[in-house]
Amino acid sequence: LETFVGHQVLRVRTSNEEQVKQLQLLESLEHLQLDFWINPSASAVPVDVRIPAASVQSVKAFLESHGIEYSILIEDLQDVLDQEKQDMARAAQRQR
Amino acid sequence: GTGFDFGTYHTLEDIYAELDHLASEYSFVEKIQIGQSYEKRPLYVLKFSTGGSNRPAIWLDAGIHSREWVTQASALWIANKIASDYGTDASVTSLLDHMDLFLLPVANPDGFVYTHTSNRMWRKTRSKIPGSVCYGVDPNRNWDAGFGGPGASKNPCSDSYHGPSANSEVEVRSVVDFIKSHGNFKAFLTLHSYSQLLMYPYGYKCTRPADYAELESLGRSAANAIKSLYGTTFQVGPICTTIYMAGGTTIDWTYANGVKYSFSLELRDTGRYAFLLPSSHILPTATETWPALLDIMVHVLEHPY
Repeated sequence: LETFVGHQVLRVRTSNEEQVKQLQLLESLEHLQLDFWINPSASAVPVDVRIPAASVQSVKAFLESHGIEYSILIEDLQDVLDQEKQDMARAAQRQR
Repeated sequence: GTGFDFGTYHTLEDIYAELDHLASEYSFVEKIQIGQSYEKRPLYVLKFSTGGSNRPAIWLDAGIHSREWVTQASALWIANKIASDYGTDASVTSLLDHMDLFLLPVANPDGFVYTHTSNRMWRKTRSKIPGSVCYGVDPNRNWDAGFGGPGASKNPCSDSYHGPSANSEVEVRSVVDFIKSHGNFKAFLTLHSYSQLLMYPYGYKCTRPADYAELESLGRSAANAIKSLYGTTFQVGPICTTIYMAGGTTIDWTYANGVKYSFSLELRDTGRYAFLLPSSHILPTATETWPALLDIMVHVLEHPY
């Protein structure tokens, strides 16, 4: 089972078409292995993106260097998944 | 009953067992198989029918993007709601006395199993792409409507990869063949998450559909029905301007093939948990979505075409 320790999910708010294009450039950099949960399309729509631990700092540096605003939706993705698994195990226990 | 807990996430095996239970519990509920997935898992549909043959029908599906677990869970709760309300709720009774309803709770079983066993983030099918090290196609970009257009990737490793050709995914082709062979579907409702959006065609272009006024008005009425329960607000509009352009989507194909009332719903939430919604949200999400679906289905019943 793949784990996601240290993966962060950022909500990125672009303010113009230029910034959308910069996000689309980021999307094309396959080595970063970014998982866009909401794709960059128009500056009015927020963009949610999962970033592997190894790429978090470089992506944040990229956003900050281009003045692109972001917030952290999920601090550590594995924590959320662990909680989900515990919930399922408890429910299965109850069911039995 | 089996005491099935609709308020928690389940494995495919549990879900399929509950389909058997519902089919055995209610005489007008039948489990039918419309095909197999790429990895040969059955595609099970619950058929709700109180008689007559080839009556006008409504389609409801969930889980085409496998990681969006709240949709498969909501579809199960909705199946049980429909079955248990027939004979007591006037709208459901009238609906099933005149129309058939088909519900596919797990439209992408291979991807769903993969999210449980290997990668919780998996969204696509699990087909092997010739010539690529990557797997899977985005099944909501694989339909023959604006296929290969904007908002879909030609890169097999992308999460929005449209596939080598339209209907290349057997999970998509099975539904296409079923809709075509039945020939009398009047509505197609497909559940996704997240973002709280209620959308109608088109995604592959930004021109208004011929039935724009009615779809917009019905969409708003349905969104108000959602809001009436817990205040959850949904945006309403065509895919193209509500979220982004996307070629090859399900409802663009169903609308182009005569199913006027084609809607795609993006359920909770707007981003705090995204598609990783805690199980405590399943029941509130399902119970707030149901009035919207019923609103649309009653409109379909009252506006035959």
